[in-house]
Amino acid sequence: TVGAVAVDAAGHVAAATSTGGLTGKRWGRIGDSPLIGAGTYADDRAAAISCTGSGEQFMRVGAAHEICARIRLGGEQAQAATEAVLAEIGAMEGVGGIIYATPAGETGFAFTTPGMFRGRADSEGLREVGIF
Amino acid sequence: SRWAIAIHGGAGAMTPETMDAAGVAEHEAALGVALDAGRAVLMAGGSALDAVCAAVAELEDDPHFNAGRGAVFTYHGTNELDAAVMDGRARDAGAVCGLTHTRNPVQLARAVMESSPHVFLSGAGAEEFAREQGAVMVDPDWFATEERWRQLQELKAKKLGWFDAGLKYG
Repeated sequence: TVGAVAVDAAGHVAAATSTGGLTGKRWGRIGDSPLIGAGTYADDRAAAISCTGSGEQFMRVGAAHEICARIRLGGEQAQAATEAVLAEIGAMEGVGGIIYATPAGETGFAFTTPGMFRGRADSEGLREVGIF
Repeated sequence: SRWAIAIHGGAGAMTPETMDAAGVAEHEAALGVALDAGRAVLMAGGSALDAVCAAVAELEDDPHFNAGRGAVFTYHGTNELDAAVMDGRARDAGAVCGLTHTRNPVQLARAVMESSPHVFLSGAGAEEFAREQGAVMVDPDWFATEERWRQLQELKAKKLGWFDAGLKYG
């Protein structure tokens, strides 16, 4: 699974996710990536979110929308909301990673797997990539 | 205001023990190419939607990652691709699943959002829409890589369960 989240100079956010799914999947199994609100969500009132991991638990939690709801309705910071939703997924024995971008220009990530391929950049000169 | 972008190429069971320095360098270089594709759009004053689609299309075309070219195989040795986009301005969204011949699923998801009355299209219907939209259609061999085929055979040989529940293969 791959994904990107961004906020532009006008303060609008967007998210995109794309995937081949799980090795060995059968019966037309679909995970969270294409499910709006589970693996992908974007709302200028909250954040843009893209997820990767054990899709079944991300769908059950409605992960991407849940993070946005925590921010919009609960006033939570994006990092705290992201980590809290990933912890809910962990309580269902799911694992994975999430990236976010907010209208204020913050980006971040959280993951509960040993690694996540990731990168980020901004207009203030940040540009980094990482795996572990 | 401040623009920013973040990308991911998937989370999984890779560790410093299972990925050597050359593998780390290869993947980080590939991540940098995708990051810079999105960053260039934002630096030029482009939209967040254009930026995320540019970055994800790069990742879909790079065989290191599980999407598009380099996608993992189903149990039956085929590739089935899914994608979604969402624009935070008015919460417009587009998504596709179960694609087998469309080269950049993320671009088709965007076409669903911008050129159809729907949000989510699946399987043969989604590919009928793709052809009507003039999407780039490819032979499924475009998605296939030796490494993913090896992973599928390894999974089947080890009877780890019939699918990669442990995200060993990304």
